[in-house]
Amino acid sequence: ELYESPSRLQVFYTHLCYTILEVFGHIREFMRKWGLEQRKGAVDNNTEDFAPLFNSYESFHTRNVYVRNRDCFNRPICSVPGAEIELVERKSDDYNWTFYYTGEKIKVLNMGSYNYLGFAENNGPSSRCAIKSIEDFGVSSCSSRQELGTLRCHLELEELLARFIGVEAALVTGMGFATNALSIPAVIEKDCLILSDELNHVSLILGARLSGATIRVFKHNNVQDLESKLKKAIIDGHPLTRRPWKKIFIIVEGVYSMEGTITPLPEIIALKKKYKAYLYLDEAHSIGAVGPTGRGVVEHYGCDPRDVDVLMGTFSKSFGAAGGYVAGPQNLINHLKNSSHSHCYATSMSAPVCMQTKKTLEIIMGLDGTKEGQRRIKQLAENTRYFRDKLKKMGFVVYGNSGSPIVPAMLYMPPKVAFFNRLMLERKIAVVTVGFPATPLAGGRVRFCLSAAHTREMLDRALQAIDECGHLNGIKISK
Amino acid sequence: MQYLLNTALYMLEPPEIKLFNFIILVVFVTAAYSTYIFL
Amino acid sequence: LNSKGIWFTYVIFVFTMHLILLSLPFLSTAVAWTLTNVLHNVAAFYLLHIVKGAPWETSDQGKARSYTYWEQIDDGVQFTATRKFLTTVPIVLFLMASFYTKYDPTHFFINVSTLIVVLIAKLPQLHGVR
Repeated sequence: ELYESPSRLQVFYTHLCYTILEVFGHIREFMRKWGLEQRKGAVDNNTEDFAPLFNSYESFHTRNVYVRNRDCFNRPICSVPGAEIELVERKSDDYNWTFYYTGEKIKVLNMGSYNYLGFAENNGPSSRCAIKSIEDFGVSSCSSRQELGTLRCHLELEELLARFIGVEAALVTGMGFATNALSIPAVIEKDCLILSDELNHVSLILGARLSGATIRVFKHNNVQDLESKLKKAIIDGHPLTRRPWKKIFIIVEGVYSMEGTITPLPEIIALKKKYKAYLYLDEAHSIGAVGPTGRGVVEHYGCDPRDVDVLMGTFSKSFGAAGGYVAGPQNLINHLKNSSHSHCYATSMSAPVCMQTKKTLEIIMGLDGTKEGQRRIKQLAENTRYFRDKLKKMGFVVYGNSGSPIVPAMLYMPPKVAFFNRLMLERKIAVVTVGFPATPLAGGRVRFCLSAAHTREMLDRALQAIDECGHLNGIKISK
Repeated sequence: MQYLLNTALYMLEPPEIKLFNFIILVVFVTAAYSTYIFL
Repeated sequence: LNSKGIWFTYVIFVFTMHLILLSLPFLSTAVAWTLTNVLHNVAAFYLLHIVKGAPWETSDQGKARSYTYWEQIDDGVQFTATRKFLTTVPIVLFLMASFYTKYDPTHFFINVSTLIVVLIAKLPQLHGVR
């Protein structure tokens, strides 16, 4: 795992940037307040007896920092997010307060989408299968799984998924975020304790909060910190009643998309066995992309999937689809099918999406008689290693594990986040840059997402552009 | 470019950039003037 | 506030502000030090003890909205390293300002009154008190 803490100079510059932005932000707020400047953002003219829609100070950052960089975020696209992607060109005449479309499209190399195995295609077997299923099943079942929403394709996908992962049973839901947010409350209740990694995805945090359990946060991928918190929790018990916890859950992700790190699964499994805790593993980014046959972090480390109590994953990153799954013992899945909100209330997974996922899974497993799935997994691993090595040789500060298909390179401060993004777009390459509050204050970064659909020429073209932009940005500062 | 990026001027609008540079200039001129006086 | 480098940045900012004040020819050294001390305490009091909430959407369902910046540091745990550092800086500034003003009574009174205000606001007994 690569991690290089920012130099003092970079931290100083980043805080200098935020201080200057804050000072000018206050000047602009003052001008907007006294009518010296026309207010363009959302205004909450709430009458007295309504609760305020938002706390005006909380949108200070949005108005005075985010808006200045807003042209780099949420770009509309008009094609599949494959190796190449088409962006809708948009311009702004008032410093990103409003945009208008020029009617042009920009065809760029896509280094920003989660399309690890390159199955985001509008041709090929998966999409043909999806298109055909629209004729058979229609687009939506318009009903929850517990009522009329369960289709044959759902059952087939669940059975295939359980076989792929190597556990007894699985269930699929129509949305990745909801899989976490709605399954955790069905498994964990009030008198339980949750030990959550500090960089867990917001869907895990929301699910943990909805469950009403006590939540304690341990340092990212820090097994010692986790063990000390586990030990303390077992000794102390519930803070009020002092009774032992009903259940202790450790919730971690397989691959952390912002850091590019992989969770130390063997150590965590050893801890859960030692302290009789349960383990919830979110393989959103690793299922399909990590491991010799794409079976995720469990296979990457050669662990036994039955050692993980609840396996979760999504289909949006490697399968070119949407939705998520929970896999585990049969009784757990039966319980979730009875009591998880996603099975009672949410519309079941759309049939075309389900068929896209199922066909992709068959290709990955080699059930379609070809080696295409294996080839893509190998291609992704090769692309990842090649790209990461080149970036490090160029002098970028690169984070994370060499096996993860996400390669974060540090930019630190918000101006560089925007400048790098715009420079790369000028060179017809789309990248995703991320800044505060999605990362720590001095943690602005660009997150390259590799894909099996990228050819070596594409990667070399991207690396050359990155080299130029990195030089202009002054971010090739790795020690 | 590094000056614009490291002081976030790159994100500010032209009037704000002029205001900021003017303040910096005033600070440097007074510092130079005081140095001259005191030395 | 407890991430690496921010204390260093904070000291640099205070020092830069002092240099800017010192470079104004019509200010004597004593006045420059007293101004540094007073401006720092006023800014620190406003930022740490007046402004409430956070300037960005937090994911804690608005819990932090009614807390000042100082009360949100380290989730309200008292006597952490960050809090000790933020308490020490005004005291050190006050001692330096007293030294450079040659303990002149007028400057001393101005400096000590702003110092008392920022120190009282940092007392654990006043956590959450309005």
